[in-house]
Amino acid sequence: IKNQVDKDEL
Amino acid sequence: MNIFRLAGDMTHLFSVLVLLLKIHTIKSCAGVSLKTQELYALVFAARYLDIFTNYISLYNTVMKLIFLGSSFSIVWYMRYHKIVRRSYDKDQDTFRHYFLILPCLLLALLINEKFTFKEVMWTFSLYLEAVAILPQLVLLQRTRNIDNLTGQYVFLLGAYRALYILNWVYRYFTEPHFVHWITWVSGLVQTLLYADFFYYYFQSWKNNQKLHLPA
Repeated sequence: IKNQVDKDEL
Repeated sequence: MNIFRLAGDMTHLFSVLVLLLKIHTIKSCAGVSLKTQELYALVFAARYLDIFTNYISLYNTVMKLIFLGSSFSIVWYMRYHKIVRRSYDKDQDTFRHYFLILPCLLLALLINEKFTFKEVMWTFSLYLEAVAILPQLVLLQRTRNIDNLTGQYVFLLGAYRALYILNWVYRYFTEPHFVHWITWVSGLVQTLLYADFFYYYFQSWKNNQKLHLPA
């Protein structure tokens, strides 16, 4: 989840 | 989401809209580097692989679609549109951008956060975006009179990543686990490549003169 959240930038 | 990142995304959005506006309305791509546009299309393709599998927000998905759609349509216009392609000066746009792709790919295979296909492609897109502007900057040095829209396009494209750096600083101080050295270093390198352009852009704006980069 951490990684997915961190990939929230364009 | 913070104000720096929103401003960065809007600036980035404006840069592609300015370019699309220029190409679509005056049907000209004079002074625009096709190689930079192709590199950017590759950047978005490599970075947004999970656009349909990893839903983050409507905003995120819509923006990804806009960036993918605009970058590929700009490449299409410059390559195939019978009027636009005539204004593309290919004998000036000679930067060997294929020499940028392979080193970025190799570097992404060596230095990444996790050795998975998606993560390596994502890292590759970061490294490639950092150098994607080079063909355009080289072309600007060769182009005698840079038209305003092209100058604004490059300025906005550089400004968006500078705003992202402020966003990373903000997130570093407000979110405990937010550490992404790879993103930060490549984002910094990318912004530094615009340093001299920013200088001459500001000079031309201050002295109210035509933008002109020294060869």
